[in-house]
Order: sequence, then C-alpha cells, then structure tokens
Amino acid sequence: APSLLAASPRTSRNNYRLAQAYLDKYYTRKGGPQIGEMVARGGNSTVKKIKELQEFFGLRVTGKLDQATMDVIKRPRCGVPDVAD
Amino acid sequence: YRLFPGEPKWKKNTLTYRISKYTPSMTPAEVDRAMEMALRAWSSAVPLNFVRVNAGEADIMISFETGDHGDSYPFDGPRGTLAHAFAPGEGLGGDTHFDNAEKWTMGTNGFNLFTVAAHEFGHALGLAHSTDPSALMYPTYKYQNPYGFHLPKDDVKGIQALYGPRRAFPGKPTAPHGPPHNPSIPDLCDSNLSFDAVTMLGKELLLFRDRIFWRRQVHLMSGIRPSTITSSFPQLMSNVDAAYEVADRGTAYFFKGPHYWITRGFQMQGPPRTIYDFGFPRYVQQIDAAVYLKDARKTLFFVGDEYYSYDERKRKMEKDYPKSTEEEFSGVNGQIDAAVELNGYIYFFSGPKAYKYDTEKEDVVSVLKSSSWIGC
Repeated sequence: APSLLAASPRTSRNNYRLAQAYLDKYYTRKGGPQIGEMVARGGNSTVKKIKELQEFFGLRVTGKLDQATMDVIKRPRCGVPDVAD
Repeated sequence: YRLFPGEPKWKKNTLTYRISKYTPSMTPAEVDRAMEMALRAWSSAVPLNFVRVNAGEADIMISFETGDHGDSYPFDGPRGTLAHAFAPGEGLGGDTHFDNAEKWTMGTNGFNLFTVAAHEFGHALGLAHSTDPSALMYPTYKYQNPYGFHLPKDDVKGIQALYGPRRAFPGKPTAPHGPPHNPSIPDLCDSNLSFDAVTMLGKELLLFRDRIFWRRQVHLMSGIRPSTITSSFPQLMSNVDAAYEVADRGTAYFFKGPHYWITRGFQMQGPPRTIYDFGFPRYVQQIDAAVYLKDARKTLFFVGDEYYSYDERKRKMEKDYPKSTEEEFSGVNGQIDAAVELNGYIYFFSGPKAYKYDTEKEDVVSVLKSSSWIGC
C-alpha cells in the first residue's frame, strides 16, 4: 500500500479502505476494472488514480495517500465522478 | 469548467422539472423555494426556462433518496456523497437525486440545499466537475448563500459554451399577477416603454401596460388616452400577458398566466378558461404574445423564444410546433412582448422597439419606438 504519513496501522487501514472506495466511485471510468475485480493493493492503477485525484484537486502529485489527499477524500461532495463518464 | 464527453445538452429551451419525493429535514415549501432559486441561478445566464409540473414525467425529476435507490449509484449515509445528477438526455437524463440521510437546510446548520441543488442542476444541464476551486461545479461542498448568489465566472463560461448567453430581453417583466403595491402610472412617454399586449377591439387599437391601457384609432394619432384596465376589464385588473381579436367572429381573447377570457367588445363572455383549451402542452404556464392572421385564419402564440400556430377554423393547434421565433421571423430581435396584424403587416413589440414585419418579403421593413404608438 502506498505509504501513509505517520499513521497508526489501524488508521492506515481505514484510510486506505476509504481511499479505495473513493477512487472506485469517482476515479474509475465505467468499463474499467469492475468494482468487484480484485485490484492488488497499491497496484499501479490505484497509484494512477491517486495521481489523477491529486491533479484534479491541484495537490502535489505524489501517488501517495498523504495528509492533504486524505483531507480531500474526507470532504462531503457530489456523487458524480470526476473522471468523465 | 468541463463538459461531459459528447457534450450532451438539452435541445429545447423550456425544460420541465418535478419534485417527486421530499426530505423530512425541510418543509416542502422550503424545498420548492431552494430548487426554484437553484434553477434560476442557471436560467439567469442562458436562454433556458424551467417550468414546474406536479405530475407525470418531467425532464428533470428531482427526489430525495436513501442508500441503493435503483440507479446503480447508491448513496452512503450521512456526509460522503451528498447528491448526484445525470447529464441531459431521455429517461434518467437530467434526473437529480439528493441523499435523504443528510441534514438538509436553507441555512448553514446542515448541508445547504440551494448550494447542492445549484451544483447538481449544472450536471443536469451538461456540466461535469470543474477543477476551479471557486467554481460552483467544484466537486466538494462549499456553502453558498442563496440570497444574492451570482454564478461564478467559470460556471457562466461553461454553461454558455453549451447554450449561449441569455440576451437581456427588454421583454415583459415577470410581474406578479396582481395589482402592483404602489401603482404608478408609467411615464406616458418613457422611451423604454414596452407593452404587455396589443390588440384590435372593434374599430379601436388597445395597448396594455401594467394596469393601464391606451385606446386609439388605427389611423389617428389624436385622442389617445390612458385608462385603467379595471375600469373596462375588472376581471383582468393588470398585467395582461397577451390579447388578440378574431374580427369576423367579433370576439377577442385576453390572456393572463394559464387563463384566458373571451369578450365581445368590452363585454366579458363568462368566467376565465384555461389556455390548455387551445392545446398547449402542460409546461406552458403563460403566453407572451398572440396575433391573429386574418387571411390565414390562424393565431400565432409566442412563448419564450418559440411560437405556436393555432388554426382558428379547425379550432386546434397545428402540428410541428413550437418553432423558433428567430428562425421564422428574421430581423425581430428579443422576446416578443406583444403583436398585432394591421393592413397586412405584423407589428411585433419587443421591449422598447416595434418591428413592422412584411409577411410577403418575410422581413422587417421598419423599426419604431414602441412609445410612438401612443403618440410619443
């Protein structure tokens, strides 16, 4: 899994799960890997999506779930995906 | 700003919306108000009109939903996803869903419904998410005060890329259907004067504005005097939307909101009827102008920037309407406020201008100030 900044293992797992759900919902083009499809933790598709998210929100593009990225992921938002679909 | 792939947009400019399910966290009236204000945020920037319907299928179906609600985009309980909407299109297209698990509010003690609805309607009209943090179409929630709200520049650019700008129609003000509180006799020669309705009635030409109307002979500029509408048409009171006369039948028709009255001369013939007698679709709630064409024996009804043709002989609306006014009557700019046929010409009144339209040449042959029609 992309290394999380200074987070306890439990928080790290929760954050990762939260992030994965977020990326599936907002950064997965339909016709891409189906929601049910197992995606290797930290596989390049997850890193790629994290980078897309960071680019969209104008964050530093690291491919890692750093604090700034997690802050965005935790904000209430619209349910329409950010990547066109 | 961003558009959806293929840039889906509505091909018509009057869209219906219906709120089919409400939320317990606000009164229905508050929800209605928030939705109306959110739609108006967009219609202020582009030539789109929104008409609310309370039954059947609307272009934009609005509902508060919980969890999995059948569109393969389940909601997730409090916070997280607040709402979503579908891009323009048939069926699900345009539909807008709000997560009922959220605490909705007209203020700031919860998620402000106006803010989220205005964002979602951007999707329903064809906008995707913007990467501009100051844009309404930015994906994450940021409270907007409904009162005094102005669409941010990025959103204006995006929506006008789809529908073009809303031209400032000097047309009919959407005055409330009721006597103005402090009735003011309009400055009789205000150069910006526009009319609400114009029609022949017997030998006289009647021109309506707010709660006043002028009577004049067609060929005489003298003896033009204003009267109050209530003095001759008590039921109409003020703000007549449209009027026309079928001279060979000796009857005239006066329109206000979704109602019309029939008169013989100044004599009302019974109570008001609904405009749907003419065959208008339900989403038409008011007529902007009407003109009877004597030779064709047809009446043209103008609604927004479209028009309908009614066959007075068959007493039914013609097929293949509405059509675009601008395409048919080139040279007439802006929304039509009033219209009348005289000596074979159609006179269109749009804001402070009166266009003389030659149906043979299919073109405008002269443009005058509307106020010149009452002797200014």
